[in-house]
Amino acid sequence: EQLFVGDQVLRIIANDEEQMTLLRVLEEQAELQVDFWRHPTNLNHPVDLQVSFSSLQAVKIFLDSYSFSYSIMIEDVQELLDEEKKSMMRSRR
Amino acid sequence: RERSISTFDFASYHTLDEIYDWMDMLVEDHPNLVSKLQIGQSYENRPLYVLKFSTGGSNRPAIWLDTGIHPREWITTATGIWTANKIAEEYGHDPSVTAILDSMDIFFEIITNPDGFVYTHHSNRMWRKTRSMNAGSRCVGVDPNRNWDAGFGGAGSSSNPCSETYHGPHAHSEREVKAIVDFIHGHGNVKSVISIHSYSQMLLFPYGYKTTPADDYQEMIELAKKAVSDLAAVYGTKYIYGSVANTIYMACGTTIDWAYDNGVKYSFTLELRDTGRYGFLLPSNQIIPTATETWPALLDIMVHALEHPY
Repeated sequence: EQLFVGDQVLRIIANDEEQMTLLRVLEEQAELQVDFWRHPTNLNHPVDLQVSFSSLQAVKIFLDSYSFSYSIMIEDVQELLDEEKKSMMRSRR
Repeated sequence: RERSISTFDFASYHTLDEIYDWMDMLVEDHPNLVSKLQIGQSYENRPLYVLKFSTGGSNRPAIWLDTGIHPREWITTATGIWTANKIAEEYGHDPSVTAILDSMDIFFEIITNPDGFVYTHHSNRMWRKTRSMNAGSRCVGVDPNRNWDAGFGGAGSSSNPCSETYHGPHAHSEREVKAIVDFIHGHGNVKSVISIHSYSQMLLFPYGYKTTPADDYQEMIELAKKAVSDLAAVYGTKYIYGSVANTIYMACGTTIDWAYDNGVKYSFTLELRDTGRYGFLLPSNQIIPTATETWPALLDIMVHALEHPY
């Protein structure tokens, strides 16, 4: 089973086309292990990005260095998954 | 295992086995309305089931609904279960549902991608694709919503098997997609296709593979406007609407573009609610609110298809 301990989901707002392009570049970088939950589409839509714990620092440095506005949408993905599992167990009982 | 419809917990997420058992119970509870068809087998040989809601007649005009083509979108599947139950319960009570089913059939594929769905339950909750092997690649799976023969292989899909939007080796390469294609072609009288996803709060229609407006653009945008307005009236959830290409981005090889290009005029796709906090991990206590608010929008499209025969 794949665990997601320490993974975060970042909600990013691109301020201009240049930032949109940079997000698309990020999308192409397989080694960073990012998963776009909401893809960079247009400036009005937030981009949600799941980032593995091991890539978190690199991705945040990337975002900071290009002055992206972002917030942490999910602090720890695994915590939510554990909660989801507990909820299903409760329901089944 | 759930033992009866009355104890089934619609406010919880369920495994594939639980959902397939529930389908059988729904059929047992509504034998004169609901039946279960198998339209094919998945890559891992799981049955692809469709619930048929019909009050009789032969080859009536039909509405196709599907949920769960992207398995990690659990809220979509859960909404599908609630909705199928609602259709069965409201026949004979709700005048719109009754009118629809007195003239049309509804086909509902609740688990469009069972292999992926099972995989989200035991191996990777975030899995989006099918589970087919890709020759020459270590990466598994194809995005079934890029695998349709509608601008196949173009913008918004990827030729890289490791990408989440990998379009597959050829159009309809995925058994899960081919089964629907064959079913809709074989039926020949499907008037509406509604393919449900999550979580961007959108109601979209063709095209995704080109920016040219569809021939029926005006009618579809007016219908979409009404549907999202009726949805918002329930809990105030705001949806945006329009063609896929103009509203989000160019996306080639999608379900609704294929349906539209194959003569299904009322082809829509929904992106269900997002609280802005959970994405694909929407807590189960939001299943019923999500399904409840989605219902009037679905009904609007289905009633429109009923009232505007073509």
